[in-house]
Amino acid sequence: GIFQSRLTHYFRTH
Amino acid sequence: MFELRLVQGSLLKRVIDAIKDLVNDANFDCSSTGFSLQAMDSSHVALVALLLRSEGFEHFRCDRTFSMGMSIANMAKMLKCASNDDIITIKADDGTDTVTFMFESPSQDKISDIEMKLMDIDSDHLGIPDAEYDAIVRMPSSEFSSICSSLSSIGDTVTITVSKQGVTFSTKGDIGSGNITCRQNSSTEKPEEATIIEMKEPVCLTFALKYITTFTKATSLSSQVTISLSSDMPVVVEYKIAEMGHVRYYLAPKIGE
Repeated sequence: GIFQSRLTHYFRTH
Repeated sequence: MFELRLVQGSLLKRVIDAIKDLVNDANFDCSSTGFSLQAMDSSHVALVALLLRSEGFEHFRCDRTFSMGMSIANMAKMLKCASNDDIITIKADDGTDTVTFMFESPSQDKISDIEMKLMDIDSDHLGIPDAEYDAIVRMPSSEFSSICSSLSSIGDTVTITVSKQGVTFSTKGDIGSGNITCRQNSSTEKPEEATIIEMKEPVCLTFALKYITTFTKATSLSSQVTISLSSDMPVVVEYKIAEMGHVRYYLAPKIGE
C-alpha cells in the first residue's frame, strides 16, 4: 500500500 | 505603521479564495519586501506560500517587519464587502490587535471601512531550499484544472509521469481508471496556451487529488501553471501573479511502504 508523507519529512521547521 | 493600497482589489479577493480551502489561520508577514505568507494545512501535508511584492502596490509602507495573524475564513468574509472593481487599502498600527480594510469604489462615491480582529497564531515556518527539479511542466492553468476535476470523479490519487512522450496524469478508482497525456506544444501563437516540458530525468510521483484540486482554486490568478517535480520530493504547483509575485503550493507525495 501507499501512505501519505508529510512536508516536515522533507523540509526543516524553523 | 503598515499601509498598502491595491488598485486591483479583486486580486486580493482571488488570492484569498485560492488559499481559504487549504488553511484556516495564517500569519501574514509584512516587510519592506512586501506582503507574504507561508502556511501549512492542518495535516502538514500541503503548504501554500504567497508573495505580493511591495512594487506591485500603488502605495506600500511598512516601517518595521512584523506578522499579522488572521483567520482566512474571516478575511474572506470581510472581502465579500468589497466589489470586484474596488480599490483596497489595508492598514495596521504597531501594537494594535486589529487590521482595517478600506474599500473604495472607482468613482469614490462609496467607501467601506471594515475592522477585523487579529489573532495570535503559533505556526511552524518551513525552510524550503531552492532546488533543481527533474522535470518542470508549464501548461495552461485552465487545462490543468479541468484534468484534475475530471480525474477526481474517477479516483482519489493522481500519478504524474513526465517522460519523452509528454506529461501523463493518471488515476484509478473503483469504477475504472483514466489517464490524460499532454504533449509539448510550444508552436501555438498564444503563449498562454502553450505546454512546455523541461525534463532532465523522467519522473513518476503520486499525489492526493483532494489537495491538487484545492490548488486549482488559484486558476484565475494566472493563465499558466508551473508544476515542478523531482523523485521523492514534494511537488511545487506555482501560479504567477503578474507584476507582483506568486502563489506556490507544495504537496508531499504518497510513498510506498
